[in-house]
Amino acid sequence: MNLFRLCGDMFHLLSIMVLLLKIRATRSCRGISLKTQELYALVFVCRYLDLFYSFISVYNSFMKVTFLATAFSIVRYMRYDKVVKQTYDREQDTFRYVFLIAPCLLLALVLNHRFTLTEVLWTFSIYLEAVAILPQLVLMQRTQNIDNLTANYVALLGAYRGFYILNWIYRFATERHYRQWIVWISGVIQTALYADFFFYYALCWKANKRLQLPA
Amino acid sequence: NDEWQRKDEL
Repeated sequence: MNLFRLCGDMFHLLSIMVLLLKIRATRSCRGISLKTQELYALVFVCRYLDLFYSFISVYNSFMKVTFLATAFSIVRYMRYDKVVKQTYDREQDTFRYVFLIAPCLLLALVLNHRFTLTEVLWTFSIYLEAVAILPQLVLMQRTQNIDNLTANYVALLGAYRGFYILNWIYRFATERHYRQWIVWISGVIQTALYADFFFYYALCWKANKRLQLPA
Repeated sequence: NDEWQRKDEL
């Protein structure tokens, strides 16, 4: 564990807290993609199966359970809460799951460290996490007025990715045999997807304006 | 050990 990794995890946790806070306090999920949230829930389920058979640290297990619980809580609010679900932009959130899940699954079957069920699912979760933000980015591009909490949620997720890359660079420099090319390539792709968003986020922040993405 | 190192992140 290094400082970059800890910062990354904290930004990740903070992003989820901001989203939950937005949903609970405003009773609205306007601007949030249910597709992205369900993909994240799937990512966590596939990746954290190791909760059942391996133990790394109390911190790790605690965070894994927290991510799982919060992901399902968000999905539950957006799907089933009487008030919240009415604010969901169903017509705008049209990204097809299959376009993301199928290629990731195929890739995980071909490119993995070992061909076992848990290993393929773990690899699948790494690939899927890299692209799971796409429905959210597409939804934001379609939305005229992006509220601050939604913009901050995505910015915090981007910060989490950024710190994880610093963490990998640090681990590459300090640990022997740290050659995690599957994680690196997926991670860099994932972070690059945020680059465009961050550009406009910074512009609007500087101008002290509400975030608006160009069509 | 390689696997442990690979999976100690979230």
